Amino acid sequence: KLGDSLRGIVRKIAKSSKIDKYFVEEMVRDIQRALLQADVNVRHVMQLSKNLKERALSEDLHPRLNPREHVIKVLYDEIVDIIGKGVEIPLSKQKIMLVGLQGSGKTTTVAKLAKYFKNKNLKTAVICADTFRPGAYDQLSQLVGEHGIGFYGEKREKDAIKIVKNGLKALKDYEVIIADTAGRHALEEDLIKEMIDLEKVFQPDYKFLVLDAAIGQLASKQAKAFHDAIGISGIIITKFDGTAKGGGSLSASKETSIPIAFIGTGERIDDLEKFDPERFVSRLLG
Amino acid sequence: IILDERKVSKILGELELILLEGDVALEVVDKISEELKANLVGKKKKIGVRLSNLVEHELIKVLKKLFYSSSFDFYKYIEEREKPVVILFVGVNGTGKTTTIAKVAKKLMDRDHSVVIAAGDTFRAGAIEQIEEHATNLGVKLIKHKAGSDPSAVIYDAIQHARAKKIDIVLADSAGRMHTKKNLLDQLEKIKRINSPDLIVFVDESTAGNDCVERARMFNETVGIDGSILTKLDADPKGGSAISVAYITGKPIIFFGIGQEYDDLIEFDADWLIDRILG
Ligand SMILES: Nc1nc2c(ncn2[C@@H]2O[C@H](COP(=O)(O)OP(=O)(O)OP(=O)(O)O)[C@@H](O)[C@H]2O)c(=O)[nH]1
Ligand SMILES: Nc1nc2c(ncn2[C@@H]2O[C@H](COP(=O)(O)OP(=O)(O)OP(=O)(O)O)[C@@H](O)[C@H]2O)c(=O)[nH]1
Ligand SMILES: [Mg+2]
Ligand SMILES: [Mg+2]
Repeated sequence: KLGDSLRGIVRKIAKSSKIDKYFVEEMVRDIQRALLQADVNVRHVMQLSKNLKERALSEDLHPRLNPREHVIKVLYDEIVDIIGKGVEIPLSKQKIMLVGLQGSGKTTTVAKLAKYFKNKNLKTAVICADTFRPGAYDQLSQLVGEHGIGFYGEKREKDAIKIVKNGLKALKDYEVIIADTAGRHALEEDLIKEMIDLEKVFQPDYKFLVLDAAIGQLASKQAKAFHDAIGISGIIITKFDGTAKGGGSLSASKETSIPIAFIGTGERIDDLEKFDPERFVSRLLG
Repeated sequence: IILDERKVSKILGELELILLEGDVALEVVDKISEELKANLVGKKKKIGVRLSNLVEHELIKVLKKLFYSSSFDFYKYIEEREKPVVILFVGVNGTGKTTTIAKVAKKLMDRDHSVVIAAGDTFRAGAIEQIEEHATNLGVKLIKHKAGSDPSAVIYDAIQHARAKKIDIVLADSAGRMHTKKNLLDQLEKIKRINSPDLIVFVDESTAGNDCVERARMFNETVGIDGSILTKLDADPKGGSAISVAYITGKPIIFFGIGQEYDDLIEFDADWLIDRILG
């Protein structure tokens, strides 16, 4: 739909080295709607469209781009400035911790990440540090079961810190260790404290915030709380195989300057992709 | 004074932003705004009345009408319906279906109903173990088959068990599934065809925004939704996704999930929600 209305506008444009103001305003209005529909934070949509309008009008048209392409390029640059171009994770000995809201896809993503490193010939293991959710131990151990990935958990133990300490000892011969944690949100103070304590004991090299692609307006506030608590290295967006566009992750990124690292595209262990900014932005704009 | 289009549009624009910040989907905000415009432009207003108050008052009326037209007494329905009442819970991945079933079981048992749970998610890792632990904690009978078996068969088995043991209610879990996967929606249709549930309850999360429209619409068009439960309201979203779901389905919102414990389920209150969103 954005494409159709833009094509209609482009037909009215005369050639010039600067772009027509009326054209830019029409296009920015369409882009605003696309970003709102994609769940970008309302405040961020207003900021983005203001920056977009100013830059699109003040910058000279690139000789090889038509007016519509010029505006899209400016927008693309604005957005990639925010979300980054992916995170290069070294293929070396390291510890990784996954955190996020309830049901966002952490446990599934821990298994996917583990497979990713196993495929690169690194000896990889996972720790189930979720002592709250019924069946968490079974879920993670079943997910990594057949894939030659190490597993550590203690079904009866309620203290997640203890499990991580014991896990680090038991898994000392592994190169990559990935810890799954219980779902939590910013208002659960005791769970935020647990996460901070877990991070101190585990000392991960990478801490990923797992965000559902469909998350709405609360994304930036939640991301900020997680980042303030333990420092987040990257965002992993899950459930991108649905219809959600991931605007909440864009806002989370804008709020905290955390780059987007991976995208989850299904329930199977291979359904993990490295973040591709072009595909993300084109989907965002519909 | 006759209300003119330009003044009304300006105030509507401000209210639209409030609704959008409250997680009401853009498509639904558009439709609500159109309805408000139609109700207001060209109408008369008294000299002393502020236009912004009038427009907000009209918005509240429109929202209340949306909910009252679909209100539903869940407990009364259960009391009066021929037993066993079969309730199937559906929705996309991770929204809180399994946990919600445990909460609903507790609510019904507190009202002296007998309940059996069907472990209808035979697909996801750890799904049967998860619901089994809930059933054990609550002292509820669970009907399960082994992982990978046909969900329709598990639910069928649970209904036969309920008939034989004169149990009032069957709560049937199902695997989370993306509304984009036609084969998985077809599987739900098969579950419905074989087991004829009395109620199909759509479970979605209040933490989701615009996508609630896509999911509610797809589930409603393929398997049909009789009512919805919106979870995770304790994470503090405004709750506008309830408006999106109610608007798209035309069906009642039955409960809000407000936490991970068995008692964290509250009855839907339209006035409370509208007040929360409009601040
Ligand atoms: N379609 C799809 N489903 C996913 C994806 N990632 C996870 N899921 C599903 O989403 C649901 C929740 O995933 P989990 O891994 O249990 O989420 P979690 O964050 O560990 O949940 P909690 O531990 O309860 O906070 C499960 O049904 C997963 O199979 C994805 O990328 N696509
Ligand atoms: N904070 C909060 N968490 C909830 C609520 N309802 C469910 N959860 C949590 O959300 C996570 C996912 O819940 P599940 O019951 O496994 O969700 P599901 O829809 O059955 O997931 P799948 O079967 O994998 O599709 C769990 O960690 C639950 O404890 C709620 O109202 N508030
Ligand atoms: Mg988990
Ligand atoms: Mg479930």
